[in-house]
Amino acid sequence: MNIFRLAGDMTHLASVLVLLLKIHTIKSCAGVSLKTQELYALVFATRYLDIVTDFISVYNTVMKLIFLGSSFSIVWYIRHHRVVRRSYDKDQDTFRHYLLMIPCMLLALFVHEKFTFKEVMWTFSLYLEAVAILPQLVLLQRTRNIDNLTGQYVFLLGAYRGLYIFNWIYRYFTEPHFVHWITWIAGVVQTLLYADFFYYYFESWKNNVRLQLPA
Amino acid sequence: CYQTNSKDEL
Repeated sequence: MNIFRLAGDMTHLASVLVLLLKIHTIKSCAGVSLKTQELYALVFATRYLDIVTDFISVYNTVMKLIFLGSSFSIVWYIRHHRVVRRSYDKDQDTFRHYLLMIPCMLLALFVHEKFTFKEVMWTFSLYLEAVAILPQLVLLQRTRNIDNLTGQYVFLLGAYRGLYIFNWIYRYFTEPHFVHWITWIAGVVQTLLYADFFYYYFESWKNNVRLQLPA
Repeated sequence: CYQTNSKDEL
């Protein structure tokens, strides 16, 4: 475990906490894309199939349980919570899941390291995670007033991906045979999707104005 | 351990 990896995981954890804070405390999911949250739940469900077959560390297992539990409970909150569900921007959150899921599944079936169920699912989760933020970014673009917590949530998620790239660079130079093309390319694509958001996030922060993405 | 290296990530 290096500092970039730890910082990345903590940023990821922070993003989830910020989102849960918004949903649980303010009882609002305004500006949060249910589509993205459902895709993340699917990402973790398909990636962490090894939680029952391989033991890596207590840290690893606990974090996996946190990400699985939080992603499914966020989806539950938005769909079923009596108060929270009323704040969901259903008419704005129109991105169609299958446009992302089907190409990712096809790609995972053809481009993978090993053709086993677990490995193809793991690869599918990497491809899907890379694009899962898209419905959220589209929703942000349609939302005129992005509240602070939603902006911070997306910023923390983007920071987590950026830190993972530094983690891979570090591991490449410190560990023998650490070459993972699929993980790296999917991770870089994922981080690049945040570039535009980061630009406007820092602009709004610098000028001390409310975050707004141009349509 | 080439295969398991990145599987320890989240």
